[in-house]
Amino acid sequence: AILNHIFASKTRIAQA
Amino acid sequence: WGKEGHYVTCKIAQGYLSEDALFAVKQLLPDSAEGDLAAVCSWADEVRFNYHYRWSSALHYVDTPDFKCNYEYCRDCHDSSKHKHRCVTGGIYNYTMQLKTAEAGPSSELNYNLTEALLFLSHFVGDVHQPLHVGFLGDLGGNSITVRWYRRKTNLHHVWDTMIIQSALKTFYDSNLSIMIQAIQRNITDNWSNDVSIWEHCAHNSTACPDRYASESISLACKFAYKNATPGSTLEDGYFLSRLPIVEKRLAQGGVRLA
Repeated sequence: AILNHIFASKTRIAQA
Repeated sequence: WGKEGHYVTCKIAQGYLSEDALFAVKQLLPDSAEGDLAAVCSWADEVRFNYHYRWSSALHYVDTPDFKCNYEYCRDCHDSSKHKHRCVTGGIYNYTMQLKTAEAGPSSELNYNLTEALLFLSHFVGDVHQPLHVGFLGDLGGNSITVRWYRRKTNLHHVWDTMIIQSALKTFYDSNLSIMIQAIQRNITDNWSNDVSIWEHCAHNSTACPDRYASESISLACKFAYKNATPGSTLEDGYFLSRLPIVEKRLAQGGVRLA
């Protein structure tokens, strides 16, 4: 869950 | 954990990585890993006694005050005199922050070594799930408790790092680590599927909650590791068969949480 959380943030910024 | 424990934790984690995380991890892995995170999850143990990494040694464990069966970050990790967070939970916070900072955007003033951050984080998330890595300061997390594992003379910390897993491999898994990993993965999907979402989540949606992992470990250390393991005792099937489920669940939790 930790690595998925860390590396998901980039996708979220891209979508934001 | 020993080599096997870290390999199992990281192999389980790899199966739960998202596409984005798997892509990022593969970019950060050293060539020597050949794309396999599990291949380098013991690296932090290999460099621990290397002069340049001597600062990292204290980051593999928590020193719990003797006979206290709970964990408190400020009491057990925060070395206020040096303003250091010198323990495994501090290490997990630190390397989670380094990887998140880098993900948030190229901040020029900070040049973290993100490959080391990934390898230290992967190792420490494993270690904090080994109950005696949050053991008592007085007996060095069981290292100074001499016991017999069947006929072999060893210490209680080594029993939990390595011996329980190696006996399980011989007794139940045909000495094949992949068979043991598959059995634990089946346990996760069949028996612990309702627990996985609880394992994965942290309060306030924070990325990691190592204080919770450490609290679980010191509680398990008191209930299972130290119990019936007084100095000089011989640990055999009674101890092995009742503690193996604890070890396998901690390896599963460490893997799911690392992912």
